This record gives sequence, C-alpha cells and structure tokens, in this order.
Amino acid sequence: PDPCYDENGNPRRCIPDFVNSAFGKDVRVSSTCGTPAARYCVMTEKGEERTRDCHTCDAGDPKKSHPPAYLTDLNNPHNLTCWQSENYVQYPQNVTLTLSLGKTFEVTYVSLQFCSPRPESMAIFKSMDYGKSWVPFQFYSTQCKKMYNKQNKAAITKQNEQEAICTDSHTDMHPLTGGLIAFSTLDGRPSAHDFDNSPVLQDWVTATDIKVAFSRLHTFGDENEDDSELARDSYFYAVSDLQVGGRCKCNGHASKCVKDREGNLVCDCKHNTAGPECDRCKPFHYDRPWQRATAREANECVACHCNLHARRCRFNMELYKLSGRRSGGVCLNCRHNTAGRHCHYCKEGFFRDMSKVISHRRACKACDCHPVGAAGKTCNQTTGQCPCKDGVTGITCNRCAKGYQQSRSPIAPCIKIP
Amino acid sequence: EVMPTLDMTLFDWTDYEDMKPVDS
Repeated sequence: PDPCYDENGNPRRCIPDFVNSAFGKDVRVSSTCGTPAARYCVMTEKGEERTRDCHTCDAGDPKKSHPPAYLTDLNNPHNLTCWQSENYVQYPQNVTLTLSLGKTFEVTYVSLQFCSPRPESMAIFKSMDYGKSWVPFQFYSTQCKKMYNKQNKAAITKQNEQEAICTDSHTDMHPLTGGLIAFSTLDGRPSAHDFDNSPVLQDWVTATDIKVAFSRLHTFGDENEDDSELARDSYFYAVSDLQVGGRCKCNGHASKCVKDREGNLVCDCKHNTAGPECDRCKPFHYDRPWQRATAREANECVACHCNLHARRCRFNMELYKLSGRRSGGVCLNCRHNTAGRHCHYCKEGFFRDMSKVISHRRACKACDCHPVGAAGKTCNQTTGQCPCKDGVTGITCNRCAKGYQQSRSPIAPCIKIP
Repeated sequence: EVMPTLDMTLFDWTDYEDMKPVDS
C-alpha cells in the first residue's frame, strides 16, 4: 500500500523515512593529517598522571591514514575509524568539515563523536542553497561571548526561534576520547510541538548542506612549555562519526526520495504535486493553491475543471476567495468551440447540442446562420435559433416565412406576397 | 407547407458585393 493514500484511496500526509543523511557521503575537510606523515600523540589520564602514546599518521599507508571518509562510514563501536586533522591547528585558524546532502532535508540533529577531546569552541552552520550562503545553526564554546559574540545559553522565545544559540554544554575536555556533541535542531524551541503550523521552524530545520567549524582546541596549557613539540602533537581534532539525522524534505507529499535521470535525489511526489521537494502543483492541477500537507489535511493539488476541453489552466486567487476557498482554476485555450472559466459553455457562433454531455468534443455545434436570411451570426446558446430578418424563418433563417416570397434584395430577402 | 430555402442565385448583388458569400 502507498503510504500517501489511505485504504479508501484518499490522500494523506506521507513523509520519507528518517535517515542519517550523512552516511556514505563525501565530506570536504580543510585539514587532514598524514601529508606528509607526521607524529601524533594520544593522551590518557590515570588519576593525576597524564601519559602520551605516540603514533604516525601517514596518508599513504591505509593502516595509518585518517581520511575524511572515516567520518561517514559505518560506525562500528568495536572498530572505530577516525578522521584526524593536522596537529595544533589552533585559533584563529580553524578546521572545517563541509557536507553536501545533495538535496533539501529537514534536519533533526547533527552529531559528532570524537576520538580526540571535544573542541573548546566550534560552530555548526547550515546552507539552504547548496553552499552559496551559510547561516549558523549552533555554537559551542566555553567562552560564547568572546568567541561568537553570543550570550551563553540565551533563552529561545517565539520571537527568536530561528536563531542559533551558543552553549558551554558539551565543551568539557573530558572524556579525552569518545566524547559526543549532539545538536537537536528543535530542542527547546517553543513551536516544536506545533511544527506543522510553524513555517519559521519548518524553515529553520531545512538544509542542503552542513558545515562544522572547529574554532579552538582544548589544551592543558602545556603547548608553550619546554616539550611543546610533544604537547602540540597531542592537540588535534579527530572524529569517528558525523551524523546528520533527518528526512528528505518533500512537504508531506512523498514517502520516499529517489534518484532522477541525472542522478540527483528528488522526492517521489504524490498528491498531484511536482518539483524536487513536491513544492508546487503539477501542470493542470491549479484549482487551489499549493500547500504543505499536515497531519489533518493532505492538501493535495486538484485538477482544473475544464470538461476535457483544455490542457492548461491557471490559478486565480480572487476567484478562489470568492468561491469560499474551494476552486480557483481558470481554464486556458478552451477547445472544441467551448468558452468560459471551465470551458462549460459554447463560444459565440456555436450552440449547445443538448443530446451530448458538455464534456463531449461535439457538444457545441456551429450556429450556421444564413449569410443573407440571418440578422447576425450568433444564435441562441440553447436552441441554436439564429436572429432572422423580417419575413425569414427557420433555425438558421434560410427560408421565407409563410406569406412571404424571396426577393432579389439581399437586405430584405423575403417580402410579403402582395 | 415547407417553403424552399433561399436561392442565392436569385439575389441581385450589384450594390452589396461586400455582403456576397464567396460561393454565391
């Protein structure tokens, strides 16, 4: 059964499955260790004692490399694979991870699992235009004001629901490995419980790309001491898993996303909708304005009513309002000699053949008014009676009436018999 | 009694050339 329709065939809201949209995707990173091969040291603590266990990162050796692909590969807790930056890329330099989702998604969370200590400051950004522009999603810092000019844990109200906040949560240096940063896009936002009716939050969770910027490393403050080289080799960013949880954005009109002919991910639109996000009505389905589906109403697009006489139509808001928000479609280029908003009557010079339904292609017959006997070319829409000159009779005005005879004048074709 | 249909050939079109149907 199609999730977009109920058992009676009525449309209902449908949404694609929740997925980790980062899984298996390429991540562009600004720094990766191993080119050239370099030492790095992993810190461990036992009580007060801190030890460093050093290894080599070598991009040329698969067993010693830490490529960005490890960010989005299968996250096996028993065999963690970590992407790792170069050593000591410290503020004001930052390290960025950029992920293109390849499609608009509604993002529910962004999470990072660290192999290194968590950063002292980092920011998550989103793009809604495939990386052309970026807006902040969330900031993490022990010094929100200094780093990002944001108040720590600012209150989110209905007035600033679409604003990134900064928090010092999840910024502790401990654990030295395995720490998590998880940002929930809707958590704490007042309209989250009424998401269907909140265009602000619908916009807020929409993203085509995610960027993470690691701004400042956590250190023990020993990077400027005598053995600073060893210390600096201990400070880097390393992440075992980057997840972007969400759903392919289809505005409630598709239950899945599929690849199109060009290989782009697009919604498998239902409810007579079209577009990569089912964000418009498909052609000839403009009888009411496009709307996102809600839990209560599928808001499917409806075909224009043109009685099979038109292939195109347009939406008219004025007519839609006048109809009590029921119908606003206006048929274009009515064929088969029909006319009107719904091609529901015969155009001038034609009349309804009542033996046929209006949707019949021959429902309108030519008036065929006589060029001399008729006073015009337009006949009665219902009966087909042409307007006859004095003394002329017949549906098409092609005969002289009783008591009249044909004259030689085309102006007065029938004259009274003397 | 059904009257005959108008006979286009009987009309004198001299002063009404612009009204004259093509096939008359």
